[in-house]
Parts: sequence; C-alpha cells; structure tokens
Amino acid sequence: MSSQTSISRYFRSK
Amino acid sequence: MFEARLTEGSLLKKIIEAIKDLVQEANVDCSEEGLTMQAMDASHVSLCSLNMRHGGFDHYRCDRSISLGLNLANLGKILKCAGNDDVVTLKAEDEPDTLTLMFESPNQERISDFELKLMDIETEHLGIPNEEYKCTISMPSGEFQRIVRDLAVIGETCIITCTKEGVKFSVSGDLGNGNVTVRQSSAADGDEKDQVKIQMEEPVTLNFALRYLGFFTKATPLGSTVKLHMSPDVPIVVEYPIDGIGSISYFLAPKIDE
Repeated sequence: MSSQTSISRYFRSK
Repeated sequence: MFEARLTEGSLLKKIIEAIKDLVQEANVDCSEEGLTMQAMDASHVSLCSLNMRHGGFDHYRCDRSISLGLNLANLGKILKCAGNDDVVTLKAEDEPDTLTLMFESPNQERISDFELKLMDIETEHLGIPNEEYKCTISMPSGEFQRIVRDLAVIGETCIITCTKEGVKFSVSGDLGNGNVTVRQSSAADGDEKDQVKIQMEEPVTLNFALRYLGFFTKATPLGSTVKLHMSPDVPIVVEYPIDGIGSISYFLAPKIDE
C-alpha cells in the first residue's frame, strides 16, 4: 500500500 | 497600467482549460518580464506553474508589477465568449479590482469586452529548487495522454520506471494489471515531435496518482511534446512547452510505500 505525499514536503515556502 | 495582446487568443483558452480543473483560484503575477502563476491544487498534492514571457505577446506593457487574483472557472466562462480566431487583449489598472478582456475578430467586424471581478487570494508561494534531474524524457504529448487515460481504467497508481532502453508505465487494480513501455526512438524515426528521447544518469522508479497525471494531460492541446523530469524521491515535473512564449509545468508529489 502506498500513500500520497504532499508537495509542500518537498518545496519550502518562500 | 497592464496591457497584453495575444493574436492567437485561443492559446489563452487552452491554458485556462489546462489549469482550471486542478486549481480553482490563483494569483497571476504580471511584471515587465511577463506573466507567471504558481498554484497548488486543493489537496496540496501537486503544483502548477505557468510562465509566459513578455516577448511571446504581440504587445506587452506592464508599468508596475501587479497580481491578478482570478477565479479560473469564471475566467474560463468569459474566454468561452471569444472566438477561436479572435485576438485577445488583457488590461488592468495599477491597483485593479477587475480584469478587462477584449476580443477582436480577425476582420475587426466584431469587438467585445468583458470585465472579470478580481479576488484577494492568499496563497503560499513555494520555492522550487533548481534541480538537475536524473531522467528527462521527451515524448509526444498525445502518446502520454493516451497512456495515462488507458491505465487509469485499470488502477489508481502508476509506477513509472525510466531506464536507458525506455520508459515503462505500470498499473495494477482489481481487474488485473498492465504495462505500457515506450522505447527511445532511433535517429532515423520520423519527425522530431514524434520522437521519444531519454536523457538518463541513473534509472528511476516512482509511483504517482493517475488522477493527477490525468489533470495534467488537459494541457495536451498546447503542444506536440511533453517532457517528464524525474529523480528518486522527489516530485515528477510534467512540462508542456508552449511554442514561442513559455511553458506550463506540473509538479506531482510521489506516492511512497509505507
């Protein structure tokens, strides 16, 4: 079973 | 004063069609350099980034950088009022409450203008690192769309494996499973735009939600080629170059085995 990650986990807030 | 004129107004229609199902509201930032937009989908799984250079417009003027808070569904409704051959001009004041859209038919016999109310949208702006990707695949956009559409019938998650020989898209679901492999074209194979090209430093395998890849393929009418950029453990970039003006790139976070 694979789970969806969030995009903000990879890109930081400016 | 902001003013941007596109002879090929249908391009703007296609761009909004390519974004509006994924992102409901977004700020379009206008500066001397051109238009940019960055927005996440409501679930924060993917990010869409649009870049239109000023030189790609037939006329472009932006005296002061402004941000246009747009409801993309509503913008899409207004753009539906433009003919496919119409010239489209966007206009806004320096502190705008509305965006004016003017449509001119090719023979100038019909001129219409619409005003779209702008919104205050608070968004989180993400810094996208300048990454060197381990694999970059260039393939016909129609082929990518077909693969995503076909595999979505079978399951929810697509495993994309890129090796030197080709790219394998795999899916499994309740009814069974399937694989589609596209192989790198040889130099002698037909048109440039029909070719599959792979630049690879090391093989990469990642899992992605087909639902989101399906949203991205709404950009297919924008160009004949799509580029997929992948590295281990980071979001895939699905990039649609827009001839002469810029690109739309979609970033999708991978699914990870628990």
